[in-house]
Amino acid sequence: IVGGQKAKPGNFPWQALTSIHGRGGGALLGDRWILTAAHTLFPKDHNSQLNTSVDVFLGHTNVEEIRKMSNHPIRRVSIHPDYRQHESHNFDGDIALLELENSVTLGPNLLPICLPDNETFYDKGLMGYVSGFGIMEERIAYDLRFVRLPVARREACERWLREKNRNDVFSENMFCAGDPTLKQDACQGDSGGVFAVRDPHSDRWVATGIVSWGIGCSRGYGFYTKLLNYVDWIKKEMGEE
Amino acid sequence: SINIPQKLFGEVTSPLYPKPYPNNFEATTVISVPVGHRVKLVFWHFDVEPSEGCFYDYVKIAADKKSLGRFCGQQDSPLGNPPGRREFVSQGNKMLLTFHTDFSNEENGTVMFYKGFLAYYHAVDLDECAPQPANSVDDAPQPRCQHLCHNYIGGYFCSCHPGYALQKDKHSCQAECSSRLYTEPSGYISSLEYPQPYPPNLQCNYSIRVERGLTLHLKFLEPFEIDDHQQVRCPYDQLQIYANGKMLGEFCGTQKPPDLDTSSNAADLLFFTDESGDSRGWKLRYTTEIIKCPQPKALDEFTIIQDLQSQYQFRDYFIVNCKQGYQLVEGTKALLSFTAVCQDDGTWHRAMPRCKIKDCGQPKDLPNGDFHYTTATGVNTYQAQIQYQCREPYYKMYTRAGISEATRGTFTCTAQGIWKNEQEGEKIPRCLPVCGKPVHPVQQQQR
Repeated sequence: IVGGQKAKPGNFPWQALTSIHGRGGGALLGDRWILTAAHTLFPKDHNSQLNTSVDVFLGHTNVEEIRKMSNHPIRRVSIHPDYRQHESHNFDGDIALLELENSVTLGPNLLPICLPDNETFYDKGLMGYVSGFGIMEERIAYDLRFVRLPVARREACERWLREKNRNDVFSENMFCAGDPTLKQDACQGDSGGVFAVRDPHSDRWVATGIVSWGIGCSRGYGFYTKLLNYVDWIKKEMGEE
Repeated sequence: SINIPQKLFGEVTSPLYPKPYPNNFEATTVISVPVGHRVKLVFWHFDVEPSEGCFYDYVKIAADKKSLGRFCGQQDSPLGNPPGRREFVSQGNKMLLTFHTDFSNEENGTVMFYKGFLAYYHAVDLDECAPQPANSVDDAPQPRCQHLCHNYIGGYFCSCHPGYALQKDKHSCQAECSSRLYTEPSGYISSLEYPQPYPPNLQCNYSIRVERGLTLHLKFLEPFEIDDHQQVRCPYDQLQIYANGKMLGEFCGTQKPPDLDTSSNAADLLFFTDESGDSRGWKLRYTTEIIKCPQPKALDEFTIIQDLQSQYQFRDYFIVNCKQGYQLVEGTKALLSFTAVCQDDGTWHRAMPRCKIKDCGQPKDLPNGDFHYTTATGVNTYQAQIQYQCREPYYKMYTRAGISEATRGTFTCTAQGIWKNEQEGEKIPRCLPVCGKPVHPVQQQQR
């Protein structure tokens, strides 16, 4: 997280730390599912085999402590079928679910986050929180950090991408957040974590996006997998849970 | 002698008959008929030289080692001793007819010719059952059979009065009472010849066997009389009574035994007599009564005896249930049902069970939740109640629309011994994770 601050215990109790092809993030859904980005499991420009271990840690804001709290074994990995690992500039479908072998016991430091149910969670300017154990500019993070970012206007992000002559895919299954004028952003190691918005009506925190990609860090907008478009898939994968 | 082949009838004649018989002749004809018959002989023609005392010529008839007469002369003539139409009958199956002639047949110097005789015999059935003549003057006539004699043509046979068996000599009768069996529900049994003196040397066994579930009562009648001795108990004759493998008593004398309740459907009476005595014996009436079992009685207030009867007899049964919420137990074993049957010995085949309050056991643990007793803590018996709760605020109980968590979480120990919820039955509630409700959400004071 660039330009953010250290989170206190219990601020983001859904936050998971993953260690697959490097540091990554995730969010707890229910009591035995981890929502993450597909590219943390199958990174772009990488061998398509998932032949490395998948370690998942939960329940703490300190990297050293969270690792001490033991790894949660994975029963099943589910990658969204639209995800294309070999298309370097296409992060469409960048979503995955990890089913834990055992349910976790919820508590003040370990709680699931909700899923969105309408488009209002993507209104321009709506402030959300992005948390993660990813890098802070050029420094590695030892603690969970977060940054508060606004949902950006889609046209602004498209224009910004055009100006940079990028051919990256900005699909309808993504949204962008941040502001080029601010030195605040998610960064490497935050992928898989969620963009969380507090719903004032229900007083619940809702994950609206998954940290997916960006061009550098804190020099523009960040791009997120738009979770509303994947709620049906998530529900199908999680079954009745 | 001349033996005539054994026949049922025939003729006997003098030699040369009807021509004059020869002089100086003597022959004895042995007439025999089959055994079991006697010989009846009649002279149809008789013409033998008459003489005083039938001294010269004569016909002599004998049977059974006795002479039946000596005969001479002519039929219907006063001279000599003609047999006339007389029938000669033997006792046995043989008759001897001797014909004797002397050297001449003259009368006043004139030679006379006599034709001789023609006799006819036939077998007559011997009534062997008729009283036999005494062997001597002092002896009474000896019957052929000790009890009953049955004559038939050519023979006879003996039989015995009921209770006696014909012996090998086919004449005498021996009391037979070694295996008398009585199976009717009531009846009389008595010593042989009662009330006349019983026979000697008896070894009688009277067995009474009635249906299971009946009990036998014995009642002796007057007179009761079995040889006894003043100093020694029942030394001569004795009546022993057994039931249930035990001797109920040994009786003799003239004092009638008391009425006996055998408490059994089987009894045996053994009656032994010695070689002498003159007592009149005994007689009893046996009756039966159906066996009853004790009235079933509940051991606790929760036991229900179905359709309680005023009395129970052999093969009757009763069924026991428990009041709602109680469980039948036999010892430590729980029963699904209970039936007890009245046995033939008047006991129930199973002891009365008890009814124990149903125990639902420890309630199931609720994952991510807990329960507490709304009735007495730790008591899991019928009508106990618990309330399940989820560990809030992290979990929330899943409920169907319109059902409160309190209702869904209330479980009662039912009469079936199962914890049940009114709406969902045995299924315990689920505690679902609560999403998006951090206890310590991020807060930023600086503006």
